[in-house]
Amino acid sequence: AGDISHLASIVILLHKIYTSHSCRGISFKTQALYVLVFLTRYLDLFWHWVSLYNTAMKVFFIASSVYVLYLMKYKYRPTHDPSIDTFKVEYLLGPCLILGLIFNYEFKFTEILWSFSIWLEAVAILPQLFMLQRTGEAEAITTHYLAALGAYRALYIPNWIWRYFGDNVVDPIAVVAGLVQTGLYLDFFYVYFTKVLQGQKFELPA
Amino acid sequence: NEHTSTKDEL
Repeated sequence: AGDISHLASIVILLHKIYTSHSCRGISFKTQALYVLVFLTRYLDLFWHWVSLYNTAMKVFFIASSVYVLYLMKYKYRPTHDPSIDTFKVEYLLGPCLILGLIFNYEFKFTEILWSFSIWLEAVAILPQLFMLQRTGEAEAITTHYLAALGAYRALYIPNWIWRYFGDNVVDPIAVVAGLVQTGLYLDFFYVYFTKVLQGQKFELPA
Repeated sequence: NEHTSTKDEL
């Protein structure tokens, strides 16, 4: 369900861009961070086979995130306003690299990159949420995208509990980062459920 | 419980 929610979020994002011929309201910085997240995490495509499903999803996430960047940077460039997308990504990249160096399962390059990608994913939404706060409102379709994207990691949580008891396996890095990631959406979810799903416009209190 | 990275997840 988490993976399908993630997949749905990307389909909704592409649908929003195509139908409105615009990337208004979408943070280029957040989208660029996702490209970095997927490239650093899915490097193991080259040596670690899990399943056709797993490989297909990895390829889709890499390809779609690069494609969204292309759409924002070239095809719909005039519709993107950098002056409201001002979050400093250096404040995310530095700490995530340090977290990756401290918390990893083996001190080697690919494992550090994997851990870095987990931490970076947890906070990659911040430029987008920062932008949303600056503008104070959003199109309904953009909020559906964010809701599906936020629900995705939250839906992993029951799976982690299941695996803790069922398979006696726990991934503390993914769990802690996943809880942080989900936590960052709580404010958004509150407004989404109380306004957008009640048929009102997404507007933040002044 | 074994602490390990769940590399079969996305």
